[in-house]
Amino acid sequence: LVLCLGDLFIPDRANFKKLLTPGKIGQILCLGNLTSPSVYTFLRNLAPDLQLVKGDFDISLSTPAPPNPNAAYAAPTDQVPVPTALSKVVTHGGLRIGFTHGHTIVPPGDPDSLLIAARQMDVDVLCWGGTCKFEAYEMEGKFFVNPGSATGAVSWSPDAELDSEGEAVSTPSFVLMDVS
Amino acid sequence: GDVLVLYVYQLRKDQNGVENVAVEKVSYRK
Repeated sequence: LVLCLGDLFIPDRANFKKLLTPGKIGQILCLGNLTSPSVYTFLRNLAPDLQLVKGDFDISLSTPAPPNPNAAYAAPTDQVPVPTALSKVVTHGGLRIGFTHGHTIVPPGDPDSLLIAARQMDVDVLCWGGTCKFEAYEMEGKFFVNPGSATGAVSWSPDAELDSEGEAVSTPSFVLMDVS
Repeated sequence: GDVLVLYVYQLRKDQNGVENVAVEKVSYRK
């Protein structure tokens, strides 16, 4: 299983965290904006292979997370890296899966621009983020996936969903991918 | 061809404001 998530911004979402337990997920694709060392440590303990790309609001993750005696996992001992790659490609079976934060896609989230990026990366599947909104669709034989925000961070986009009081809302989401 | 099965996990609120995890499945065949 491959876990794909992004736009975290804040540390965690309890309802999701209890679903994500070590030993089930083989690889994590994190689409940037990983702004908390504690989340980095959580993800590092969740799967043996954590792949990061750079977001547009990454802050220095070089400060180690404070020890938490109540943590479900070991206290963080890893040196937290700052991702520098804007995009990466992983291969599962015959599928090439590309992933990027999405802030380099202009206009942001534009299907034609995403298709161009997928062709440039020579991938079958392109995962992107940056909009905090889940999307999945097929176009020109390629598959496009935006996992949304795993913590329910609110989109800055002008077409963001609004509640009855006009406040922006976001449905927390992530995706698991199983390739066979 | 290779098949990718996407499991989408979303945290949705019901009418009482209680959050539940909804799972949807989407498939893609190369």
